[in-house]
Amino acid sequence: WSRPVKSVLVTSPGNIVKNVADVELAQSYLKRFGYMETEQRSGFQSMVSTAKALKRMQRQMGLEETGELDKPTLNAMKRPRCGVPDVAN
Amino acid sequence: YKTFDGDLKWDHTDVTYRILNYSPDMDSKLIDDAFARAFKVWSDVTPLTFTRLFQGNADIMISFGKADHGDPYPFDGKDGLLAHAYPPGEGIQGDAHFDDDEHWTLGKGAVVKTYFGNAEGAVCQFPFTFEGKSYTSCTTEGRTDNLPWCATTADYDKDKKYGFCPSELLFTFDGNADGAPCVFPFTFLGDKYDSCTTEGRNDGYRWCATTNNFDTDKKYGFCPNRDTAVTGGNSEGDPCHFPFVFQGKEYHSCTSEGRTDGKLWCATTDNYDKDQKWGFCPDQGYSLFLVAAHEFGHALGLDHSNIREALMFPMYSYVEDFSLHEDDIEGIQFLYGRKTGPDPTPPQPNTPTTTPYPDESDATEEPEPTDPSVVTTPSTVDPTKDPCKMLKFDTITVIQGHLHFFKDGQFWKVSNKTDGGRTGPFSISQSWPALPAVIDSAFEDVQTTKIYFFSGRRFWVYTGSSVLGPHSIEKLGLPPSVQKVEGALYRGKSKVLLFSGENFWRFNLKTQMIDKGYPKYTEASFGGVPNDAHDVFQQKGNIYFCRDLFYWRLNSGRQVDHTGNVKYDLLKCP
Repeated sequence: WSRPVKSVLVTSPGNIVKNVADVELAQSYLKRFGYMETEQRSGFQSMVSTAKALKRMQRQMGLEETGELDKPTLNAMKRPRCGVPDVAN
Repeated sequence: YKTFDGDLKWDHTDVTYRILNYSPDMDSKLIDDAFARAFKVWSDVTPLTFTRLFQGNADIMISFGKADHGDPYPFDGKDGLLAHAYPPGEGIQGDAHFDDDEHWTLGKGAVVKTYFGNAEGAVCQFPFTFEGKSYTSCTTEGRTDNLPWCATTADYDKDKKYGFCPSELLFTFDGNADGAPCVFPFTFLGDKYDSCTTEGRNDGYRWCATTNNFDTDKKYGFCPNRDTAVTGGNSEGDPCHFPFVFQGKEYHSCTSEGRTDGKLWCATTDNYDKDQKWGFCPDQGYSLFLVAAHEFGHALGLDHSNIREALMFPMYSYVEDFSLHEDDIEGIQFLYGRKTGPDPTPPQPNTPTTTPYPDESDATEEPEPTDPSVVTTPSTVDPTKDPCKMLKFDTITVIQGHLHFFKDGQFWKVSNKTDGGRTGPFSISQSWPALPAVIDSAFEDVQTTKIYFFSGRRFWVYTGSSVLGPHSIEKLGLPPSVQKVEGALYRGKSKVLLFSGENFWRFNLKTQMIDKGYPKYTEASFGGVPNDAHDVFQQKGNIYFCRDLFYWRLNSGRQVDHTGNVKYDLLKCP
């Protein structure tokens, strides 16, 4: 009932840029705001794992620290916000 | 709270800022005010002061930009990133950038300041009714010149209060055409344009020529956004076109048809199927005040907080009655300490004073005639009127050395004593019964203590409680073209400068006539002040030109040495 009968999906030019996959969105978010920063360990440089980065972000945003890309975390990533990184590099 | 590595902070407390450009979303005065209030959030709890510069390098340089706006951190179109700022330091450090792909408002939808009409620049009231029909945006209904207008009260049919909405047909901003409106069609690189265009620019800002040929005259300005301007899409800034056809069906308002995210959009031509021109409809937008207060926190040395209710939390959320969170206060006071100096003046007793003007309490300074016959019944003023909420005063002047602020039949006094406390409201009619409610300007002849009041084309002269007038201002030698005296500047030696529009005249108190050689252009004698100031007065050797809530102060060398906010600096609002 609630769906319009003849709803037609239109991909407007502006839309294409926005339809990135959730994982891609999460990766770029974690990197852009400093959660994926490298870690120094006995001279060996390694990227923070995504799960660890997600936990950091969830802690900063007051979300449950699941380390997973769950819905509340994804919703938070889509919220309008300040462009200054959360973790200073 | 968090600070940046090394507790980066300014090594001085008198911080300067400069606004480099404006967003077409809001009137520049509203943007000025939003930024001033955003700085005040931090100056209220620290020793910091913020002074606005109009040229040169300031600590905090503020600008609007889109996508790649010149630093290594491009914005990302509508929504997402709203703004960013750099921690204190030299160069770009301390600067704040705002994403002009956002729809900047005060958080509750477009703020449309009106021009001309009879509403004195009030903002539109949506919805409003006109000839029984309700409007939720500006309209050209009822006009033949196609100028969009709106009512500034809910019912135009009853109140008849209106003003014109920003549009490129009324004015442009920046550019080199002094705000002249667009001329359509105009020629640019040989092509004809009958609407604003972004052609020739790579920053996405819409512009037009203010003559019919840009190629020869090179005159141009930027187009203000109409209240129905779209954001994002592929015709940013253009207004929605209603009706428009989409998939063969006609739409008379924004729709989310065709989208999965439910966002409202519209076409900017009459046929989306043919032209494919579209954009997102204006929404509540983002509060420039709230976002600016957050970014200025960065510019002062605060990093993001993980307290969700704190101003420095990285995600935007609109707050109706904003107040700074404890976490933010602790953070900024960790960097700059507490506010030193007097606490904000305690709230004035709001029981109205019952003594009419002149006020006996000044009697200790100089004897004043008080007429015992003056009735001392409680005044009929409205004590709930808060001068700190006013956007503009009818006139501001100095009488007996105290600043007076007149508005709609009432006035407030700010003592020139060191404590500078504010008293009032007083009733104009109780103190000067012959006067009307609206006073355009006033001055005191200090030698004779006569007070001249101007309203429209009339003036009155009070000596104590006796009054002469009203007389026509033509009696003073002002030409019939002068509709009102907006400013009166007592210069001593029986000379007074009377300001109206872009001119001023010198009035000789002895001869009671205008001196020869006048009028002169205000700009020519008082460089750097706005030519539409509506209050001019002198205090402690400085001359003040006021426009709305801002003032330009000229020192004895006639140099603008300070600009400030009437509310906070003169009226002593908390």
